[in-house]
Amino acid sequence: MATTVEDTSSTIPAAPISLPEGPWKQIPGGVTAAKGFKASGMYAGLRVSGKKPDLALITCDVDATAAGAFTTNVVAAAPVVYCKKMLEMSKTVRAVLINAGQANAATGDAGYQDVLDSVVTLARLLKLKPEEVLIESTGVIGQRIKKGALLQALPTLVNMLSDSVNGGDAAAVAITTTDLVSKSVAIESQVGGTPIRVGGIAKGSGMIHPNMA
Amino acid sequence: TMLGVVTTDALVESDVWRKMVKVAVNRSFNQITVDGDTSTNDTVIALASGLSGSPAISSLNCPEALQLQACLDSVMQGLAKSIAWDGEGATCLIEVTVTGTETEAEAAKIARSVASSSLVKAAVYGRDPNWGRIAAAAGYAGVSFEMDSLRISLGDILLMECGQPLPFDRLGASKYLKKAGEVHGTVEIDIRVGGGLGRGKAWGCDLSYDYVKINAEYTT
Repeated sequence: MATTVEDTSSTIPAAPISLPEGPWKQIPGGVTAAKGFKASGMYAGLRVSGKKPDLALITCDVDATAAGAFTTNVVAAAPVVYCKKMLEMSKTVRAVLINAGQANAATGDAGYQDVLDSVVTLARLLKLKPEEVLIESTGVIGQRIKKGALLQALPTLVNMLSDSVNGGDAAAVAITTTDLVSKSVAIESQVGGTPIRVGGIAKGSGMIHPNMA
Repeated sequence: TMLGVVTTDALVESDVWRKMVKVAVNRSFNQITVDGDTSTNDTVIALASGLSGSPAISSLNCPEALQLQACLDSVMQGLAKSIAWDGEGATCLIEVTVTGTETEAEAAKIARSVASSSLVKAAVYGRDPNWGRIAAAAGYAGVSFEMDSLRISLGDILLMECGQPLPFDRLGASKYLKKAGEVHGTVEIDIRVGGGLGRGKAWGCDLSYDYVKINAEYTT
């Protein structure tokens, strides 16, 4: 079931990233470049076809100050509704789970319950409170997530967590859908004379006209 | 759908962080377009661990906040551009820069209107330097400007100045588009609409037959 971290980042090439000029330098990695963050990505059998990794996890060793921007589409997916609720209640987060294959959108109460079940199970494994865990989903709209396969994969996903570049790259691949490349970048700069790092991963290739708030 | 997770080890207060992220999202992910369809799932989560030991940022107006904002804008723009670059069926990235408006928001609105235009996207795929479509898309953006201030260039080829179409090397302009498509590079469209200080960018991609093919097959 699980794919090693090294294998996953070889499933699709990385996108060329062009950054604006500024007082920073690009460094390897993405979400794991900044201190305190770990990530993992694996194939959990969620995708309709193919063996590309499809489940990713990003964690922070401490309570991370959290912000979110979400679609203003009225038909918001269950994970969007859940995350907005959590960020209204709490200023910090410890983990983000991301599944690819099914969007869990237009799935009604059952879809929202799938979000809760996934978050509660992962929180228990990470010894966190459920409200410290957020979730993002992407894939076919109208389809519920393959919850059985997802929950079964969580222990392996947690064990694979790594603060290495590979950990971040594996997560970048696992969140893709029709993307031809994975998207990941990190920079190092200074704030008040102290070196800091900012990094990230993203996905997206179709149904792209974000109006997030 | 676009998803993003951004992390930093800077130390920043919650309300300030949320405002910073909103600004950065508006300068990046909210300025990309591939097909004009806003997803049900678009989400960006941004997390700050504070483990770098940097000075605590508790106000938007201090130098440290401006430094962190610039870094956040940069990372999000890098990721946002890579999404547009990888648009379904795309052969090239389209970067639209608009200057001369009164505000940043107006420039961003015109830029996104041009980047979203199916006719502009199809012209780029057809390697057609169709300045008329670019002007039209700028004109219906919902931002008023003087027609005789309109200036449009494609790469370093000037197509329109003071609202007047110019004679230009059509073959050279088409070659510019063709080359960008061959290397999956970037087509730069620069538009000036007046003398204001507002400036904004948007990113999109050309519209190819493959976009229809991919989405006709990626069914429920």
